[in-house]
Amino acid sequence: VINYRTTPEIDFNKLEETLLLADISLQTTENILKTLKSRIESNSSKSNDSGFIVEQLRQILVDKLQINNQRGPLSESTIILLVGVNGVGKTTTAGKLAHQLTHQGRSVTLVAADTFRAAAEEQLTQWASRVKVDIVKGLENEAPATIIYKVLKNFSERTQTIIIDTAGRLHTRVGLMEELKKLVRVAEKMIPLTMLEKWIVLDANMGQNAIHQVEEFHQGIGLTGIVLTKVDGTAKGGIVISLADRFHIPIVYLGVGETMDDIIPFDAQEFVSALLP
Amino acid sequence: SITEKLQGIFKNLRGQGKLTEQNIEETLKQIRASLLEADVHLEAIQKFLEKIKQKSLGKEVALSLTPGQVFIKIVQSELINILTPKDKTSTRLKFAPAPPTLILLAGLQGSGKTTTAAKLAYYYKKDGRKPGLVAADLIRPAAIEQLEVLASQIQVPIFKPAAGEKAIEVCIRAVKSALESNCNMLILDTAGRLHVDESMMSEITSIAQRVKPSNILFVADAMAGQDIVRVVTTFHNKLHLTGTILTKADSDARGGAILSITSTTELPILFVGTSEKMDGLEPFYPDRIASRILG
Ligand SMILES: Nc1nc2c(ncn2[C@@H]2O[C@H](COP(=O)(O)OP(=O)(O)OP(=O)(O)O)[C@@H](O)[C@H]2O)c(=O)[nH]1
Ligand SMILES: Nc1nc2c(ncn2[C@@H]2O[C@H](COP(=O)(O)OP(=O)(O)OP(=O)(O)O)[C@@H](O)[C@H]2O)c(=O)[nH]1
Ligand SMILES: [Mg+2]
Ligand SMILES: [Mg+2]
Repeated sequence: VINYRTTPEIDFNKLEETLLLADISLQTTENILKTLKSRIESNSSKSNDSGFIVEQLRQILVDKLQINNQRGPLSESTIILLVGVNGVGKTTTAGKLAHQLTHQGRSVTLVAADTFRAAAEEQLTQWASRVKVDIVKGLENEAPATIIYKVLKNFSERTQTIIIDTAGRLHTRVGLMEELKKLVRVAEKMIPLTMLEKWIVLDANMGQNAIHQVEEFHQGIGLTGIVLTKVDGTAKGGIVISLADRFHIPIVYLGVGETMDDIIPFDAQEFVSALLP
Repeated sequence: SITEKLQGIFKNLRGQGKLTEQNIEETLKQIRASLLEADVHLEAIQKFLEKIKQKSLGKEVALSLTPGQVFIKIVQSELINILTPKDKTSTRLKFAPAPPTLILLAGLQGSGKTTTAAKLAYYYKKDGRKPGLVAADLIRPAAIEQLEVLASQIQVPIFKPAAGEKAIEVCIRAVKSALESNCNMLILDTAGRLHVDESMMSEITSIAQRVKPSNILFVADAMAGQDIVRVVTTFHNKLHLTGTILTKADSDARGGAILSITSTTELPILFVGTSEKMDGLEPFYPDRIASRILG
């Protein structure tokens, strides 16, 4: 029997600490370490090789992020709906995404469907002019569902990419979640489902509440992707590992700053390298 | 909830005369798991469990109570103890001997500073004071417009940057002209920034050094995870924070971040944000937050 706690090069307490401090849940951390220990046991000659152990840990994390989590490229015409709780970076992500997808040769339109928060439309309008993309705004007091209905009515014939920014909403606010479900029902009636992307935006600084958020939004509207923002800070965003385990919703992009170029496609290998010291 | 879990664990300890190392070991593990789930920082949890152990070992259990009940009381009172500042007056704003009283808000991107700035203005206006808002975020698109809309909603004067004016300049100008604009209090809303962004940290440090606000408050999101301790420690070292405000407490986030922040910095928690509306700001109640952290 290998006594891991006295192995000089690898301290399992330290490993547990690293994973927990990265916002990986206790349950996920324990099952990662359990898997790691069984891999070491089936390779007992390497039980003191810390390089081998770290490599195994890396692989376990990458597998969790990649298996059942891959996604194909976006369809030629695509509608991306960005949802999430308050302040996570939806509006900024909409702007960055518009820039990135324009550079891929797409014809992009931004839709300001946050009719609630102070100066939300102004913020997206400034982004639209910054990245040189058309923007659709609602009329005074027009409901988000109506704005989207109008946009999608004109959508069918051209190959187009539409990015819809919605108001921040806590998943605990039943009325706001109902509004969102209605929005999605409107969209799903008007376009082929293969064209509709529903992405939740999560902040890398978040802790375990991200799990409740994904649970509620996924149950409510069926998420097809996760965007993790503010990865340029020091928070590791390890919560996505627990999310990958549980929901198998692919992570599509990472937000790495506040300017229009600060968005990158998610890469599991790079993400895990940044997570492990 | 943890209280239910604790009740469960201690059912089989009924009749045991004392709390011992053995019989609390399992319970400490349960509490650790629950606090991690609540996003309390790992080191703050370690410190907390040590305290709990000290206070509970050898404690005699009165015949009228179960060891579990004694234990729960120790846990609850220690949580409240951490969240309650030693100096009771520190949970109130520091009013300047000569007006205007200044409140500088600082924090990460998206934590709720702009909304909180307006809520503070609304709160102190109702309290009979004459607050003004200062839009010192020149970075985020439409940040000034956002504060302007809120200022007009609550009918409070707002200082906006003149053409070419920098953040520190609008702050200095606002302070100089506060009284003539009929404001005896100014709330300075700043851009969200990373603790590791040297130029942005130097910007806000210069503002603090120049206008010397008696209140420098860190705005923390209730759903923050483990890294928030590193963030606040950096802000505190550079700015000498005087307090914190917890936002989005109306979510179902357990809010352990505020326990870690308070346990590490001993900064008083002045307010809690409880909605997106202007009246969504409440004074901080330790026992309420303690019970939600426990779950
Ligand atoms: N450092 C950093 N900041 C970001 C990133 N993404 C967004 N932000 C900042 O986070 C803040 C909030 O961004 P918004 O786009 O307004 O967030 P939101 O989700 O639309 O907010 P609400 O609409 O109010 O719910 C802004 O200051 C952004 O510049 C990122 O990847 N890195
Ligand atoms: N539910 C709820 N939402 C809040 C609370 N405080 C702020 N918000 C929302 O959180 C989002 C971000 O708030 P802002 O005031 O723009 O945050 P900020 O810190 O100024 O953001 P930056 O300037 O980009 O750093 C907005 O949608 C607010 O309405 C709160 O206490 N409860
Ligand atoms: Mg937004
Ligand atoms: Mg702001």
